[in-house]
Amino acid sequence: MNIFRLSGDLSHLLAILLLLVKIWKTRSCAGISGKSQILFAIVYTTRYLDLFTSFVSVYNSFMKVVFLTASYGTLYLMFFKFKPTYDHNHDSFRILYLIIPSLVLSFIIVHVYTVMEILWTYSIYLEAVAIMPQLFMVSRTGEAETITSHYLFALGSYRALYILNWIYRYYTEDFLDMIVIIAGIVQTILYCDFFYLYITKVLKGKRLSLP
Amino acid sequence: ESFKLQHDEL
Repeated sequence: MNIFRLSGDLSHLLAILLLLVKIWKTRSCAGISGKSQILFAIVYTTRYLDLFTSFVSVYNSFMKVVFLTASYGTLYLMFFKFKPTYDHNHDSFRILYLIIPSLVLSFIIVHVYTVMEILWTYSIYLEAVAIMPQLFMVSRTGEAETITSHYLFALGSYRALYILNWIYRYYTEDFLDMIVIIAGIVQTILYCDFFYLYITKVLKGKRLSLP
Repeated sequence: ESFKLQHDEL
């Protein structure tokens, strides 16, 4: 554990909780892509299956349980409790275009051919692109609520902080996992456009709207 | 060993 990894995890946690609180307080999931949330639920499920097979630390297990619970909680709020507020007309990204290629890639580029390892790798590839339906939705509606912008910024920052963590781990403990590093870089690049808008607009008190 | 198969990150 180092400061970059901890900041990344906390940023990730903040993002997930922000989303839950936003939906709960406003009683609405308008502007949130249900498809991205479905992808994140798949990501956490396939990655954290190791809750049952390997123990790293109380911290790790606790966070995994929180991420899984919050992710399914978000799906419940979006697709059951506040379903009438879900803006499915603008959530039109075809997620099979992300699900299938990630699955194929996880069979081609993987460290070891075991079921658990392929599922873990799949979760890494899918996570890298899971935000695309949400970004597509923002670009279609041309705007995002400020709280949604904060959510996206926290979620994007998490993998960027993990990149610093991997650089740190490379020098301090010779840790080098190219699968997660390349996927993490791709994931972070996808947010760059949004980061720019966030810094130039939202941080200056303006609403995020596209020209 | 260049990577750990026990994934210790989240």
